[in-house]
Amino acid sequence: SLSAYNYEVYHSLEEIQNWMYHLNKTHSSLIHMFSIGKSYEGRPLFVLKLGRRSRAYKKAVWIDCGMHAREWIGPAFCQWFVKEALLTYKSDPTMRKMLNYLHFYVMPVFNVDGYHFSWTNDRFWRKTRSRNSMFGCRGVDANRNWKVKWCDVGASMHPCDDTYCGPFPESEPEVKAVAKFLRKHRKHIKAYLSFHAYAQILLYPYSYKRATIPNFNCVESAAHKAVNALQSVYGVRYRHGPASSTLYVSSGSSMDWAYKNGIPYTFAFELRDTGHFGFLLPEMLIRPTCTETMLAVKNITMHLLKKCP
Amino acid sequence: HLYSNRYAGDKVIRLIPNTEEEAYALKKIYRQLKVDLWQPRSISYVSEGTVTDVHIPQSGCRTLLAFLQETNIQYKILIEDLQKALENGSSLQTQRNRR
Repeated sequence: SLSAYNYEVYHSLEEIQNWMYHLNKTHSSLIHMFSIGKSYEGRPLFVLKLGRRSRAYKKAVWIDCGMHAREWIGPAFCQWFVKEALLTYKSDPTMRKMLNYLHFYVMPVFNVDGYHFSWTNDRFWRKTRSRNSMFGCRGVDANRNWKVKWCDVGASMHPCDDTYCGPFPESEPEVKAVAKFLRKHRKHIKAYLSFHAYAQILLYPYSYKRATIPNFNCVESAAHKAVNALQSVYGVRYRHGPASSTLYVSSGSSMDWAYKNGIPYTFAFELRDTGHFGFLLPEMLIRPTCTETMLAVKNITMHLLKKCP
Repeated sequence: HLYSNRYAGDKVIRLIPNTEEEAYALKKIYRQLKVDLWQPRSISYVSEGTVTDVHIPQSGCRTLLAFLQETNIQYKILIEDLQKALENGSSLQTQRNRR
C-alpha cells in the first residue's frame, strides 16, 4: 500500500519500478504510468502522469529526478512528491487545486542505467552508461547532452570526463526520449522542474550565457517565494537565481533546452546539503529535505497558476 | 561491507584556492591524481575563491595532503572515511541483513 512503502529510505531501481507498477494499479483515478522509451542498456523509461482525469484541456508540469546517478535524494524526492500528491489530494486544498488544474509528468529516475550502476558498483557514478568505441570510458553527462549551445563552456569533449557532452546532442537515448516527449507536448507543458544535488540552490535560465530571460520578473518572483517558503519549514537557506551567475556558466543543460523550446518556466533544484554529507545525504534527512522541497514546488506551481501568464 | 569496502580510507576534502596560482596548482594535481570532483562539476571551473569538494581515494590521500601542506593551501576534511559515512547514513546494511 501507499503507506507501507518506506519513503524515508533510498530505494533500488527495481524497488522504484515495482512501486510505480503498484501505484498504477491501485490509484488509477489519479495516476497513469507509461514508458517514453528505453535506456542505453534496454531498461524502460517510466513516467507517471498525475492528475485528475478531465475532458477539459489541462496544462502540465514536468518533473524529473536522477539525471545524475549519484544524486539519490532526487529520486527520493520524486517518490515523495507522488506520495504526497496521492495522500493529500482530498485533504489539502492546494494539492487538490494543483491536480485538478494541472497534470504532473513525474520521471522518478531519468538516468536508470547510471542509477542502477551507482547501487551495484560505483556509488559516485554520475553519467549514463553508454559505451564509447574509441575510449575505454563509459557514459555521457546527461545534463550536457541537450541541444542548446551544446558542448560549449562547462562541458567536456573528452569521453573520460564527468562532464562529457557526448558525441552529438541527444546521443543518449534517455535524453532523446525525454526531449521527444517534451517537444511533442510543449504546447501544454507550462513548467519544467529538474532535481539534482547538492548545493541548496534554486536555479533558472540561462545556464549557457549571462543574460536575462524575457520573463525574468515572474520567474524570479516564483523562485524568491519558493526559497522563502522552503526556508520557513526548517530554516534551511537556499540561494536562487540565474544559473550562469548563481552557479556557473554551463552549456547543454535540460533546463535551458526546455526554456528554448517553449516551456516558459524552467527550474533546476540543487537539493541538500552544502557539502557536509554531499551525495551521501543520510536517510534520516530525506523527510526534512523532501518536506521543505515539497512546499517550494507547491509554491512555484501555485504562483505560476495564479500570477504568471 | 557495502561496495566491497572499496571506499575505505577515501576522503572528501574541501579546498578554496585563495589565488589564481593556488587554483592552477590545484587543477594540476586534481588531473594528476584523477580525483572525483564533487563540486564544482568540472575542473575548468576551479578558480580563485571557488569552493571545491574532492573525493580522493585512499591511495592518493597522502600525496594530496602532503602537497597541500607544502603549498600552504588551506583545506578542511569534510568526510574522514567515505566507507564509514556511506554505511552510517543508510539502512542498506539492515536491508541486506533482512534479505
